Amino acid sequence: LIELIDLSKDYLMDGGRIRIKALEKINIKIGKGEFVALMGASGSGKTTLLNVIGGMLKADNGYVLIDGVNLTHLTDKQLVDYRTEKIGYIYQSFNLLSNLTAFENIELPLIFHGRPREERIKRVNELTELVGISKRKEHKPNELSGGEKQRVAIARAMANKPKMILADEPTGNVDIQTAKQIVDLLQEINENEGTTFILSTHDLKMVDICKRVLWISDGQITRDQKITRI
Amino acid sequence: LIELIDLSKDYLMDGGRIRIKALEKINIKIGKGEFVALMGASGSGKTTLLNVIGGMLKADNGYVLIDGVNLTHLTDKQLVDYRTEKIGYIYQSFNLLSNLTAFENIELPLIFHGRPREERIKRVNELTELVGISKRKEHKPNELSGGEKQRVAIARAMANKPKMILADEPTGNVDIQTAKQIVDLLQEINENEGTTFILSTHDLKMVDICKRVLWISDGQITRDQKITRI
Ligand SMILES: Nc1ncnc2c1ncn2[C@@H]1O[C@H](COP(=O)(O)OP(=O)(O)OP(=O)(O)O)[C@@H](O)[C@H]1O
Ligand SMILES: Nc1ncnc2c1ncn2[C@@H]1O[C@H](COP(=O)(O)OP(=O)(O)OP(=O)(O)O)[C@@H](O)[C@H]1O
Ligand SMILES: [Mg+2]
Ligand SMILES: [Mg+2]
Repeated sequence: LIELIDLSKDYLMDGGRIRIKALEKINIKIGKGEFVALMGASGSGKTTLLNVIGGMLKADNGYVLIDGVNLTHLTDKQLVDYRTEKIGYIYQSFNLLSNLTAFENIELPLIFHGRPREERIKRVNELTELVGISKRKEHKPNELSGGEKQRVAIARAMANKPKMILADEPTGNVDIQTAKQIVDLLQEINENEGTTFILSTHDLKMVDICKRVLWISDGQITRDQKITRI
Repeated sequence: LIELIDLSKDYLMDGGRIRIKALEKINIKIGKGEFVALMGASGSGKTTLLNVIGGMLKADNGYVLIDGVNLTHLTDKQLVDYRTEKIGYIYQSFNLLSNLTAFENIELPLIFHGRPREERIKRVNELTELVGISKRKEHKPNELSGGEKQRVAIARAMANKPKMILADEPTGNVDIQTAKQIVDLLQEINENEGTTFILSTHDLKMVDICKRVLWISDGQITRDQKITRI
C-alpha cells in the first residue's frame, strides 16, 4: 500500500534564488496490485512524483508511506535496499549502461541481488523472449533502435519480480503495435503476479486499459478516476 | 531536392562477424518544401534513414543526392558544412548538452554560424516564445521535463532557419496538446518558410497532417502514399 499525505516538492535553482513548485499537497492512496495511470501535460510533475514514490527524490513536506514505512525517515542505505527489493523502474530516458549489451543490462539487477549465474541466464533469456528482443541480446544500447532500448529497459525493471513497477512513459518511444504488446505484457504481469503498476503517460489510449487514472496538472492531482469496463 | 538511389546500409557487429541489414535498395525522391512522414515499426530503419539523409551515417551502396550533390563523395569537412548550412536535426534522444542552459543549447548553432551576439539573443528569445518554454530558458537539461527537453531540441533545430529539418519522433515524448502545438508549429514553418520536413513517427495521427507518408518495414520502403485532404 502506498500512501502520500500532503506531499510537496520544489526544485531550487541558481543557489536557491529560484523556486519551482513541482508537486503541491498531494494526497493519494494506491492499493496492492492496482494498475494506475498518471496522466498529465508536459511539465505537470509526473516524473517528479514517480521519483518521490520510487525513493530517488526526497519530498520537502508531507509523508510517503510504503506498506506503513515512512520513506523520509530511511537512511540512504535503507533507501537503496527499498529500491532493489521492492521496485522496478522504467525511466523516461531509458538509462541503460552504454558499455554493456542488452543481455548484461537486464542481468545487472540479478547480479546486485546475488542470484547464481545459471538462474540469471535462464531469467534473462525468459525476459528477452517475453519483450521480443531475443535477436538483439548482444547489441549495446547504441546498436539498438529507440523502441528496442525501451524493451530492454522494461525487461530490466522486471528482472527481480518486484512488488511494484514505476514506468515513466513506457510506450513513448514505440509504435502502436509494440505499445499494445508492451501494455498487454504489463497487464499480464499485474494480473498473474499481483505487481502494482504506476505508469505515467500522455497517451489517451492508456486511459482505456488502466483501471484507475490520476490526472495531474501543475503539481496537483486534479482528478482520481476509476475506469470500469462494461 | 533529395534523391536516394538504391540506397543500402548494414551495421557490422562483433568485428564484422554479424551483419544487420538496416536499409535495403531504397529509391525515393523528395521535392523542395515537401512535408513527409516516415512511418514504421520499432527497428524498421527510420532513424538510420534520417541519419543517412542528414549526412551523419555513410551509406554502404547507392547514391544520396541532395540538390544534385552526392553526399558519398563529400569529405568529412564538406559534410560538416552541409549539415550546419542546410539541415536542422531533432534527435530521438534529444542530445542536448547537459552543462548548458536551454538558452545556450538553442544559441549554439548560431554561434557556429558566426552570428553576432545581439542577433543571437533576439533569435533565441523568439524561438523559446514560439515553442512555449520562455519560463525555462535558464534551466539545464536535467532541470527540464521530458517534453520540455523536446521543445528545446526543436527550437535548436530551427535556429539557423535551415532549408530542411529532419525530425526523429518529434512528438514521442509529449502529451497530445503539446504534440498538436508542435505539429502546427512545424507545418507553419513549412508553409511560411518553405522548409522541407521529413519526420519519423509511430503516431498514426501524424498521418492525418502530413501530405505524404513513406511506409518503411525491415529497411525497405513498402508504400509511398500521397494524402489529399477533402
Ligand atoms: N549501431 C548499430 N549497430 C547494430 N545494429 C543497429 C545499430 N543501430 C541500429 N541497429 C539495428 O538496425 C535496425 C534499424 O534501427 P533504427 O534505429 O533505424 O530503427 P527505428 O525505425 O528508428 O526504430 P525505433 O522506432 O524503435 O526508434 C534495428 O533493428 C536495430 O537493432
Ligand atoms: N532538476 C530540476 N530542477 C528544476 N526544475 C525542474 C527539475 N526537474 C523538473 N523540473 C521542473 O519541474 C516541473 C515538473 O517536471 P516533471 O519532469 O515532473 O514533468 P513531467 O510531467 O514528467 O513532464 P513530461 O511529460 O514533459 O516528461 C517542470 O516544469 C520542470 O521544468
Ligand atoms: Mg516526465
Ligand atoms: Mg528510431
